[in-house]
Amino acid sequence: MGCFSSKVKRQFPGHEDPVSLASQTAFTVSEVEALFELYKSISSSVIDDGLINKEEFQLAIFKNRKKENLFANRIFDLFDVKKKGVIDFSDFVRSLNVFHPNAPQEDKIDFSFKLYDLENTGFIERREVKQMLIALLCESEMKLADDTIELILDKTFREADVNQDGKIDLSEWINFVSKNPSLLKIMTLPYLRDITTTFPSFVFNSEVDEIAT
Amino acid sequence: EPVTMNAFELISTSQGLNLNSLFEK
Repeated sequence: MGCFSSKVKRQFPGHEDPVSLASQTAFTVSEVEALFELYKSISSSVIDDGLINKEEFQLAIFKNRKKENLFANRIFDLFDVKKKGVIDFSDFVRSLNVFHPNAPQEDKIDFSFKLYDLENTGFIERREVKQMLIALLCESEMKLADDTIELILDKTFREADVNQDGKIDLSEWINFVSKNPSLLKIMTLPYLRDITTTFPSFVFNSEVDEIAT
Repeated sequence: EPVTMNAFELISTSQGLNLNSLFEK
């Protein structure tokens, strides 16, 4: 067992003990091990180095590595907790933990705020929202006139930017999503409840003596 | 035509924000 664990650690930099990761997240030990099966497949899709780079992340989302996307890049940057340009296994588990159906709502709100605060200023600014709208239009091949985009921004900031200073702060965001709960839908992945069923092979690669449920 | 959606409702439809695809084999 000891040999197996050290081999895993050598091949997968940042690999943390599944029992320890489970104790810090909403996942069980079995679920962490099932996530490791998914992680192995993503992290070996382009370069088999035990780490997920941006190209591998995009490939996992779009099944097409050539597709550059502002939002997938932004999620990658937030998953890259240690800011090393790659996602290691502990980053992967801790970040996905926010998307667990049982994760605290405050964590989901906080993550979504950071997601849209493209320039990490602590505010979601109008120009950032415009940039995201334009990126969405490019991605979806939908066309909207610039006047219409401005009208959408006016409406959004009228509703969200309560103190009308041209930017949305965290407390305004908390208030806004409480009135528009559908905005947090993307922050919950029901798949995470069934991860052991989706990746049953974790049982054969388990590092722990007894699988906790 | 009145604008009914807010910007974030539109943005959240991006495929790049759909992490469900990570689990689809």
